Amino acid sequence: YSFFPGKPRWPSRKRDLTYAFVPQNNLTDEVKRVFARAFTRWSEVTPLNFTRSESILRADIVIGFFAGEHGDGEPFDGAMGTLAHASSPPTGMFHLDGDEDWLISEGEISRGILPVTSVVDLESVAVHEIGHLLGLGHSSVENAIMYPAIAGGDRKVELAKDDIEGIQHLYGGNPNGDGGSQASRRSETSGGAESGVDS
Amino acid sequence: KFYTNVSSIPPLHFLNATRSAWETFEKLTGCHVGEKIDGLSKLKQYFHRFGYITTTTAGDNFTDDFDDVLQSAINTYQKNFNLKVTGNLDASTLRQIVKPRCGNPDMIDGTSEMNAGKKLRTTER
Repeated sequence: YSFFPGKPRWPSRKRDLTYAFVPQNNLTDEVKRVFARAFTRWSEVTPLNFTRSESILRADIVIGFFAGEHGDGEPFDGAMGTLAHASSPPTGMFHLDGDEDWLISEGEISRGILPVTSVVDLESVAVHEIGHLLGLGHSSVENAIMYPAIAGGDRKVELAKDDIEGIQHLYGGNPNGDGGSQASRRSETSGGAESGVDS
Repeated sequence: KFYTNVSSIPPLHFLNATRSAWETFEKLTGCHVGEKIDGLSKLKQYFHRFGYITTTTAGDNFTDDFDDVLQSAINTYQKNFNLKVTGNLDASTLRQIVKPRCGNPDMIDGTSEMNAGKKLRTTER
C-alpha cells in the first residue's frame, strides 16, 4: 500500500464524514446506493462513518460525473482510458468520467469478470477512489482495491489485506468491528493470493 | 449511461472490448531505444500524466524518439505493475498500459510508493 506525500489523512476530530452528489447529475437512488455500499466497505474496517448529505456546500466529500475538461486541470478522455480521479484528504473531490458506460452490479457479487466488455463496474471504481479520498495511494498488489487498473467487465469490490493494512495505518481499526480481519479473510478466500511480492 | 444488469448491455459493448482512449499504443509493440516511431510522443504524455516522466516542458513538447527518459519510465512502470523489467515496449507491457485505470498518478514528484519506490525483499527462486 502507499500514501500521498506527507501522508495526509482526515483530522482525528472528523470521524463522521458526509458526502453529497452534484445535483446536475440527477442520479437515481439505485446509483447512489452503489456509492453507499462502497463507503460501507471502508467504514467496516476503520473508525470512520459516512453519511449522505443533500448539501454539496456542507458535505466533506462531493461526488460528480463530468465529461472531458471539467475545470480541475485533469480532463477526462472519453470512453475507457481514465475512469475517475479523487483528491487526497481533506479536499474531498471525487470525479467520475461521464463518458463511460457504467454497470451497476448486485451488491452480493464481490468479484467477477463479465464477458469482455467496455462497460465499467461502478462500485469497483467507487471503492478505489474512496481509498484515495481517505489518503491511500496506488498499490502494486494486483488483487488490492488500490491497484490502479481494472479491465472493462471486471468487478473487484472487497478490500484486500493490503488495503486494510494501509487504511488502518492511517486511522486504526473499527472499534465496533473485528478490525477488518474478517473482511481481510473474506477477501483472501475470494480474491486469490497476493502478488507474492513483500515490500 | 448506467446499466443495471448484464443483460441490458447492448451487444456492441461485448465487441468493443478494447475500445479505449489508448488502444493506438498497441502499434508501438516491439519498439526499443534509439528508434524514432510516430506515436511515442503520445506515450510519453501518458507516462507524464501518471507521474513516470517529470519534465518542466509542457506535455506537447515530447518527441517521437525512444530515448533514455522513455526507457526509464518504462522500467519503473514495469516494476510497479509486476511485469518483467525489460525497458522495452513488449506486448504484456502495452496490454497493461491500454487497460482502463484511475486518473490519479502512480508517481508524485518522481517518487512512488508502489513497487518501484520500495526496498523490495524478494528472494530469487
